[in-house]
Amino acid sequence: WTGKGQLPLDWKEKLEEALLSADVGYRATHEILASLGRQLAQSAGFEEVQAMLMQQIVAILKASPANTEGLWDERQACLIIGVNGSGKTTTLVKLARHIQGKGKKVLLAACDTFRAGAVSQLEILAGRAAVPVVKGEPKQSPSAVLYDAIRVFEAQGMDTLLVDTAGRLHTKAPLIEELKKMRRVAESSGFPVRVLLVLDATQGQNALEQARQFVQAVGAQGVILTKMDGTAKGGIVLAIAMELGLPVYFLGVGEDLEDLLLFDPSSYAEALLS
Amino acid sequence: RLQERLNEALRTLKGTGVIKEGHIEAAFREIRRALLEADVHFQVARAFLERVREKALGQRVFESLTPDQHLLMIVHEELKALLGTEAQDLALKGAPPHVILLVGVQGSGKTTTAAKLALHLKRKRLEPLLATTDVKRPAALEQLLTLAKALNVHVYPWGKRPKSPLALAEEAIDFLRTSRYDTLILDTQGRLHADEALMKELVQMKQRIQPKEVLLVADAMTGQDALKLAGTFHEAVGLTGIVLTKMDGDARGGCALSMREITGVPIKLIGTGERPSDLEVFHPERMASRILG
Ligand SMILES: Nc1nc2c(ncn2[C@@H]2O[C@H](COP(=O)(O)OP(=O)(O)OP(=O)(O)O)[C@@H](O)[C@H]2O)c(=O)[nH]1
Ligand SMILES: Nc1nc2c(ncn2[C@@H]2O[C@H](COP(=O)(O)OP(=O)(O)OP(=O)(O)O)[C@@H](O)[C@H]2O)c(=O)[nH]1
Ligand SMILES: [Mg+2]
Ligand SMILES: [Mg+2]
Repeated sequence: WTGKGQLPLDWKEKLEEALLSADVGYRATHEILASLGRQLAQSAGFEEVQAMLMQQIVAILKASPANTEGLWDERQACLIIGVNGSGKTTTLVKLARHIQGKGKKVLLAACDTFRAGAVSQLEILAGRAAVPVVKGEPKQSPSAVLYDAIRVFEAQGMDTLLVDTAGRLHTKAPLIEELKKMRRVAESSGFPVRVLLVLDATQGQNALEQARQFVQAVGAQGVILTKMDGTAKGGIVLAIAMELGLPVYFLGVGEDLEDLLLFDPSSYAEALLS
Repeated sequence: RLQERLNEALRTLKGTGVIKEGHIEAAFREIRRALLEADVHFQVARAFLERVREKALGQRVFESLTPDQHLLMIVHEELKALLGTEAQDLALKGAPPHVILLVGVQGSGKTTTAAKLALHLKRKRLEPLLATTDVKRPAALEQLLTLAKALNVHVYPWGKRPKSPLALAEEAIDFLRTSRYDTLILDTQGRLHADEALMKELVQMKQRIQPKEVLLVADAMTGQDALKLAGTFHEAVGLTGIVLTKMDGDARGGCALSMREITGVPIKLIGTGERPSDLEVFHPERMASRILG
């Protein structure tokens, strides 16, 4: 078909494929296309429809605005959560470097006391960003380490406490309980507590369920979408915005500490449809 | 659930012997929806539905008294046919020593799976040796050493001088040949299938170590990208099997269908947790039910 002029008969199929292949998901895709269909003028050409679709995607993403600028103004504790292997530890240190760049004093809490090599991994990465880390004794619980970290945070007058947590599947009740407990410990510090959900862009529809469960358990301010330097589009964030109103704050685009981008709905929408 | 949706779509067809095009299309839309919601790649879903349609019409499903049950049965059969009709464990045939190479994208579970495989082989009375060529990820060796220590499995040591992944792989093979170990499980750095340089390194590594098994370790939650992922890895290094990790979650796992379709390679094992014992042989019929939800 050609880009301009008369709509090809299969325009809806073509757009559906573009959205499905980006992991937007069946339901969200059809809601978007239905809404698009209602707005279409009789004379619309395919290019025009594509432009309208892009606008619609940007609108969905902007509906829950990411106040990325003022995110770190307040002294706060921020929990970094997500399923196993999504990129939490790497992202946390990228974030620390980003916040330090704004002149804030950042402290990290090594609260993954479970996985082999987790604390060492964080220490090495933190060393590269020159960010201090509070780690616990062997066998200490994550909440106990967090408690110690809060003490240091207060004593040293730090601005931002970023808490690394162990990867956990949202289906594991005891692990979700552990996360709730960590949130309570953080809240007992008296500082505002934020939660950022780390999602791997290569995941499919399960990322939506993860978001639902984690938000229900401990709440979340927003999402960091990692591994966007691959071929996956992370379209599930549209479904997450539509259903949960959760914004995307950052994109992880590589394994180095500078590989963190501020989320921009327009460039994201463009990449999604390309 | 799909069964109920098919029942609904075909309700008015039952027992009337009257086939309405609209009803058939509604039923196929429901199957397509179930597959897409399960993360099956949309192109794989389309090809799959064509095969189901052919079979369904050939078997005159829509003239039966219970078309919904018949159709669901065909869908199940086709899924199992695609996923493999029987469980397949590792094939370490021929004289030892054997080499198992683990590959995959970042965070999929390779290092954890390496340790699980070591336990799996120990239980089969084999003597596994673990090694990693991941010089990039901070504390990668420490992670493997910690896991191996709990299993009383030896890890090939790196030595003091920093080496390249290829050099480490060759060294591990040389050591294997003169050692008492019969199998080497080689863990590698996570890499994007889109990273040409790293994919090239993998091709070179395979050429030098001649592994008996090249296993793609893939996350069960992978979405549409699974098709390109598996296709690219297979084209580059020739996979002999797939290990699907994090199956203890509630991801439907439709990526298994896409990966199987594009590579023709069997899913041999699944990861069902973070402990070394959380490794099971893959069962196609269970996966078929899981994908359909
Ligand atoms: N290509 C790419 N790789 C990434 C990105 N973010 C993280 N990774 C890699 O993904 C892998 C997992 O990252 P981690 O930071 O260990 O993930 P995690 O969520 O802390 O993992 P667990 O603590 O085990 O649950 C590592 O190999 C990282 O280098 C990204 O944006 N792009
Ligand atoms: N629940 C669950 N977690 C798993 C499973 N397999 C691995 N994990 C976890 O997933 C995370 C990533 O595992 P790794 O073994 O570090 O993954 P990797 O592929 O080696 O990561 P890179 O080397 O960075 O590419 C860890 O938190 C593991 O404990 C599984 O089958 N189930
Ligand atoms: Mg981590
Ligand atoms: Mg690893």
